[in-house]
Amino acid sequence: GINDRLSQVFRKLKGWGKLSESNIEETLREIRLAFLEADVHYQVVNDFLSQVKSRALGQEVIGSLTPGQQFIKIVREEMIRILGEKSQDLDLSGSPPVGIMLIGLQGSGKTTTAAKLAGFLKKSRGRNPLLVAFDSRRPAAEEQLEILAGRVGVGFYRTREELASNRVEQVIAGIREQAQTRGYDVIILDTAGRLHVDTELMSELAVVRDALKPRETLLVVDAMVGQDSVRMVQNFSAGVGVSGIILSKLDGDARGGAALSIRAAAGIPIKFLGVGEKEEDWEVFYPERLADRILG
Amino acid sequence: FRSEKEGATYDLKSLEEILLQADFGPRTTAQLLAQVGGSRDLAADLKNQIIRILTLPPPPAPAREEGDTRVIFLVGVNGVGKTTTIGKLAYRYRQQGEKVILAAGDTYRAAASDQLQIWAERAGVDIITHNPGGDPAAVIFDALKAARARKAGVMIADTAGRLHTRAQLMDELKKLRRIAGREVPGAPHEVFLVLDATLGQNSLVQARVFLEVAGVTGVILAKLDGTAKGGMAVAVADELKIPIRYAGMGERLEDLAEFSPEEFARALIP
Ligand SMILES: Nc1nc2c(ncn2[C@@H]2O[C@H](COP(=O)(O)OP(=O)(O)OP(=O)(O)O)[C@@H](O)[C@H]2O)c(=O)[nH]1
Ligand SMILES: Nc1nc2c(ncn2[C@@H]2O[C@H](COP(=O)(O)OP(=O)(O)OP(=O)(O)O)[C@@H](O)[C@H]2O)c(=O)[nH]1
Ligand SMILES: [Mg+2]
Ligand SMILES: [Mg+2]
Repeated sequence: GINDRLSQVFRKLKGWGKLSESNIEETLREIRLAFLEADVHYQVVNDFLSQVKSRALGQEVIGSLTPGQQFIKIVREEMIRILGEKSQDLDLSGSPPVGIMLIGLQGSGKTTTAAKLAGFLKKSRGRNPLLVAFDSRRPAAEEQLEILAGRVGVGFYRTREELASNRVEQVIAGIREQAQTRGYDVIILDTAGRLHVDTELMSELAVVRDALKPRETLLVVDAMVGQDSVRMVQNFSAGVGVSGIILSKLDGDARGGAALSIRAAAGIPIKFLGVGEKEEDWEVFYPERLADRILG
Repeated sequence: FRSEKEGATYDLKSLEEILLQADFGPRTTAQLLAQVGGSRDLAADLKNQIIRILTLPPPPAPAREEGDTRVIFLVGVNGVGKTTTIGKLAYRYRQQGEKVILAAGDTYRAAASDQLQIWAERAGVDIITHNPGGDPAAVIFDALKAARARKAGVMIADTAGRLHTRAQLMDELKKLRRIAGREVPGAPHEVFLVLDATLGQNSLVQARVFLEVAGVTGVILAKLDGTAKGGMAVAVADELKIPIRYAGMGERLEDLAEFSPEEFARALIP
């Protein structure tokens, strides 16, 4: 990871005495390579490194007796600053039932995440969530969410049949009404996976958003995603608006550099992490932990 | 963020950006640019290099008795497109005149069998499913028996998505291979690793592990209809010599194409 790479570079630098601009350049090249291997977007890496360089050229590194440690400290601090210095919570304000919409690319983990979020809100926040299947396309999508809703013990609502003969606005109005009557205070709407460049499906999403008026529109992003992360998030943000990111599949060995790219390029806070396939595999986001993971 | 190069002339810097943006990764990018460094037409030479790396023969098919079912496994990490791709493959083979039977080998994830069952109906092929939570080996075993009884030329088995970091799940794949091999000589004759074109450097790690554990014979690159270019497939072909056999170009039955190195290179550097 970046830490090992930096330790190697600094063992070499120690022989050179104090730091100079040229050996800082060598170090920056090593960090660039490590960040690209961690799937950080190449333009974000360039911006990030120029920030690190200007701090490194200052007295805190050049004058330091342990320039290597000082350098790593700067890199880590800058990453944590970008990732958001404090973790950002869910906005569940407003009169119930409060709406949350889950969106994202195909296969990113929305349906699984919807159930995890519902379970979390029930167990740890004392809420009474209603899971709504809003995917008319994927085969057996409703069955999938229904099974998961049963596992976490929350309400379930399906819409495929209704949507075949009713408009989105009517269906959502009906869901609100039902939720109110039955005492559900959060509506979690799981949508179909879609491409950020599919204009028809993106406008379909905007229609759903206008009808539901969610407090949170959460984009579920696969932690293994590559350079396209930035363009994808920007398009979803422009098309329907994104209030928070949920990074899924962090239980693998992908470094998750997309998190840094997304935060740096789009400024959207990461709120939760998916760390497995089961309902309890759910973590609140803390910037230091993700920074250390990306650093490897 | 501008991500596509407009205009005819490419210099080293703009080609580097194209390759990085396309998820070639820094190492493969540096290696390719070094190889075309002094050329008079950088873009053309780069494309030719990429085509050369991607042009790999399919590995020799394991011995199979005439009339035996050809057994195909689909493997890969969670959510890449395995189940959907099986629907597409079944449709393709059926159109080629084959009798196909599917095995709903994902007995773990919620509604996985239901999902594949719908694809079987759409493709017009038979399917063997068991109750959720059952042993995937049992589904594959039953599907092979049914394939023999019904004289099906092709059996395609779905498997549960699994991260390559889960040793137990990797062991399960080895067991599925053994069960199939005992039932039909040489099975599985094909093991397709599905890679998601939107994923980055982790795809190469996935390919290394799945190759070793599951004996991958080909890659199917799914979700190429998006903006991600799937550049990791080049590192996979280069390092592991696994051929890219098909490209997933959408969510419908017909959205599967034979992979073309030329088309891939052309889409990358227009
Ligand atoms: N290992 C792991 N797998 C996950 C995680 N989250 C989801 N998955 C798996 O990823 C796969 C895809 O999850 P889904 O919830 O179906 O994804 P989706 O975004 O709803 O997919 P579409 O609706 O088709 O777009 C499934 O196999 C899930 O079990 C996670 O945090 N870790
Ligand atoms: N745009 C696009 N979407 C695809 C493609 N292939 C699959 N998908 C979508 O990706 C999502 C996941 O597909 P699945 O077939 O369920 O993936 P999987 O690998 O079987 O997932 P798990 O079994 O949960 O690991 C679905 O929404 C599919 O429609 C493709 O080539 N293009
Ligand atoms: Mg879903
Ligand atoms: Mg599947």
